[in-house]
Amino acid sequence: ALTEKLNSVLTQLRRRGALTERDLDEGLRQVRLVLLEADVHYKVVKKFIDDVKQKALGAQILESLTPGQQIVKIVRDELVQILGGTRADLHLTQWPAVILLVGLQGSGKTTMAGKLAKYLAEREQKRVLLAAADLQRPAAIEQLRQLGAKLGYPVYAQGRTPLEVAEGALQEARKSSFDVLVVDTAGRLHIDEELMSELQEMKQRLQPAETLLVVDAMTGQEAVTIAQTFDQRLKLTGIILTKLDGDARGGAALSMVTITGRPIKFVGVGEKLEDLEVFHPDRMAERILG
Amino acid sequence: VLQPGRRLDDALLAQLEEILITADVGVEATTEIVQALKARAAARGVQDSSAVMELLKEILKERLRPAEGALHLRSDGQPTVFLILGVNGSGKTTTIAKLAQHLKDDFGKRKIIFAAGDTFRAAAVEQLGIWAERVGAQLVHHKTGSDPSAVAFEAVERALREGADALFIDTAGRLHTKHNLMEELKKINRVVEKRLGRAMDERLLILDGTTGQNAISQAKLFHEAVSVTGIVVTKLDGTAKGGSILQIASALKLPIKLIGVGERADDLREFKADEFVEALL
Ligand SMILES: Nc1nc2c(ncn2[C@@H]2O[C@H](COP(=O)(O)OP(=O)(O)OP(=O)(O)O)[C@@H](O)[C@H]2O)c(=O)[nH]1
Ligand SMILES: Nc1nc2c(ncn2[C@@H]2O[C@H](COP(=O)(O)OP(=O)(O)OP(=O)(O)O)[C@@H](O)[C@H]2O)c(=O)[nH]1
Ligand SMILES: [Mg+2]
Ligand SMILES: [Mg+2]
Repeated sequence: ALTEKLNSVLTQLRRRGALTERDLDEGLRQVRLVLLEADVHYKVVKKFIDDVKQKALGAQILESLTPGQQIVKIVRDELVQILGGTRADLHLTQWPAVILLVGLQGSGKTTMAGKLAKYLAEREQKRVLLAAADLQRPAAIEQLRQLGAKLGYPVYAQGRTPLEVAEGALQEARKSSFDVLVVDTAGRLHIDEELMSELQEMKQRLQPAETLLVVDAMTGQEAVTIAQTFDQRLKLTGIILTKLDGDARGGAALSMVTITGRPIKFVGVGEKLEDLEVFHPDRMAERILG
Repeated sequence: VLQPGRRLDDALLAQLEEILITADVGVEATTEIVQALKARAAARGVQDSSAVMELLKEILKERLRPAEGALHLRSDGQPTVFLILGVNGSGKTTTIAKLAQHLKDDFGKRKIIFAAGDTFRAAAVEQLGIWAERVGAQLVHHKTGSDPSAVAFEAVERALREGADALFIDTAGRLHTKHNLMEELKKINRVVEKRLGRAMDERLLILDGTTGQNAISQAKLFHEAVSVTGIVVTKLDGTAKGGSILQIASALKLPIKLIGVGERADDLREFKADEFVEALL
């Protein structure tokens, strides 16, 4: 783990008391490697290390900790601060509240639509309508239909285009007094002009309370570009990180939150519909630091 | 990407390091590559940045050329049997359709069977069924919740009985860290091998090209479980560079057979080290 690594590296610098700049540089060199191995973006790591160094040099250091422990504490606190900075609950301000799920192919959107529906229905007693607006992937509508059937929630899928389905679902939600409408969309590349424009149009027409980017926790360096592009085109309200039940370190979380400032609201921790958790910044920090 | 005429100094090396790391090559592999670059540049007296870049390409191509590998297609009249595996959402089901299309178009393989070995996920069978229809393959499936090994077994029997050219066994996405799911995959492999009296011709790991360093852990564990014969890297039509394959190629010696560059049945390309390196840089 990071503490052991730092302690062995800083063994020669076994002085107690305040960290010297030399201890700090040596220790932060190790932290940099750990973060890069965890998939945190190169530029985000650079900024993070610079910021931590500034904080550490000016900080009140606890006399009882070794230099290694001191560095880990500062780093972990800074990580938690960045990851947990903004409040991360769903703001379902309008009625019906629309939640729009977007993201790259295979990130876990359709499954997440089911998970969020279940969460809101069971935890908050909401009446939820699901909209199957992915008309492009083979059996995507069927997939959401089966999830809806399993949960006992209706799935709206009428329309010849994704926009028609989304708008039709919103009308249905209003007409039949649903509290929440969760819209599943087709996976798409952030560089696909046509599909990104379609999403902008959909957001414009739905005016969602939440626009959530669903991202695979094993995403590498490209997480920055992906999040930034989706955010610039759509103005996200949050991020959902999936497949955290694996062993991916999830450094993409730090990259995306740092670059977009959008909070991570939920995490997917399995394939079943109950495998949804609220995001915990401290647990994520631990995971990234390995 | 690098201004020409710059000299080989620490700043230039740092810039090259950034290019490699942001391409998902990973810290360890990047350090190794940059060291090799410094040594080779010194040995050849290379100083100018554009010459250094060519040297870097040369080193990367050398590392990746051994990873090129063609599909093992049978020519003895027996069906070529493929096991398609990988983590959730990596592109397995879609890649099966692409592989079938590739075999039909480029190798004249007419009679192809798909085995719906994902008996767990919602609409997995339907999804494969639509692809089967589109590319003209036959589908073998049982109902959701049934044993994937049983589906695979029936598909093999049918492939042998009907003299199919190829059989593709689709499996459910699974995280490599889940012991029981990895055991299930091993069982499918064993059951099919036993019935065939030989190993499957290809056990292809489908790797999502946007994956970071976790790709290495995936390759390692799937290889340990079923002895992977090759990798298909998908979603390289996006902006991710798939640099993790450098580490996978050198550490595990697994061939990269093909790459996925889109969502249609014809979006499959051969893996070519030179092209890959040019795109990476
Ligand atoms: N282990 C694990 N698997 C997950 C999780 N979330 C989703 N999955 C799986 O990931 C795969 C892809 O999920 P989907 O919901 O189909 O992803 P998608 O984003 O809708 O995919 P596209 O519509 O093709 O873009 C499926 O096998 C899911 O069961 C998770 O948190 N953990
Ligand atoms: N852009 C792009 N999308 C791809 C590529 N390969 C697959 N996809 C998409 O990725 C998503 C997931 O593909 P699937 O074939 O369902 O993946 P899978 O591995 O079978 O998923 P599970 O069975 O749920 O584990 C779909 O939306 C595909 O269209 C590719 O090369 N490029
Ligand atoms: Mg989907
Ligand atoms: Mg599949």
